[in-house]
Amino acid sequence: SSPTTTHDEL
Amino acid sequence: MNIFRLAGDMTHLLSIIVLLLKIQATKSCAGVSLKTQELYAVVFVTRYLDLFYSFISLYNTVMKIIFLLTAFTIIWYMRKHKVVCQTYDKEQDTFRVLFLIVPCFVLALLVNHEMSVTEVLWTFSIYLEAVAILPQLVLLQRTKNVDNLTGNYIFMLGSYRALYLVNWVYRYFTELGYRQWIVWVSGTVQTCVYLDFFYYYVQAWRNNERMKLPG
Repeated sequence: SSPTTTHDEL
Repeated sequence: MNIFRLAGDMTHLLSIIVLLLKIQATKSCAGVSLKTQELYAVVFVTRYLDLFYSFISLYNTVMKIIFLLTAFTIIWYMRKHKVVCQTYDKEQDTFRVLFLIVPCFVLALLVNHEMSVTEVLWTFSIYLEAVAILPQLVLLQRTKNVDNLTGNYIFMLGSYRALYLVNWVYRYFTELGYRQWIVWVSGTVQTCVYLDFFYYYVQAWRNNERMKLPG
């Protein structure tokens, strides 16, 4: 599975 | 953070300020959809739950809090302010928001990065934001005449999304391994939702006249 992108956008 | 992302955020912030100023200065929320504003509040609450457990930057934290506070301030004006709430087009603002909320939630359960409460809610907020403007656009279509401030508000909201698209392209080429399909697809859909509006907005601007939507 793909790693969860950190949600660094608003 | 790149310049496109910053410009996008600032345009987003400006759109909210324009809406708040319109409400405060004219003491009227005519032409503004409460349904859309409430959907945005749902979007911000479900997305920014990470305020409690993750810290990205002071900028991120402050912006999140501003978006939350302003969303609830607008709703307060439209629902509770003695003068403003009387100008709300309640009879026209009849979009069934459950038709947006339920499908977005189901989709978030099916297509997400991780099956956890916060991740599903975050994904839900991404899907919901893509369509949250629809009640506003429908209201605009019904009331036909678009006052300048409401028009500018929607134009800036659309511009903010378009700038985010550019930001993603930029990040794709500058950050190794950067990809976020859910956000990209939803963001593209969200930007497309505004295309029709953009067309009439630009047309009115070029002809130097008040914006009007076709019947």
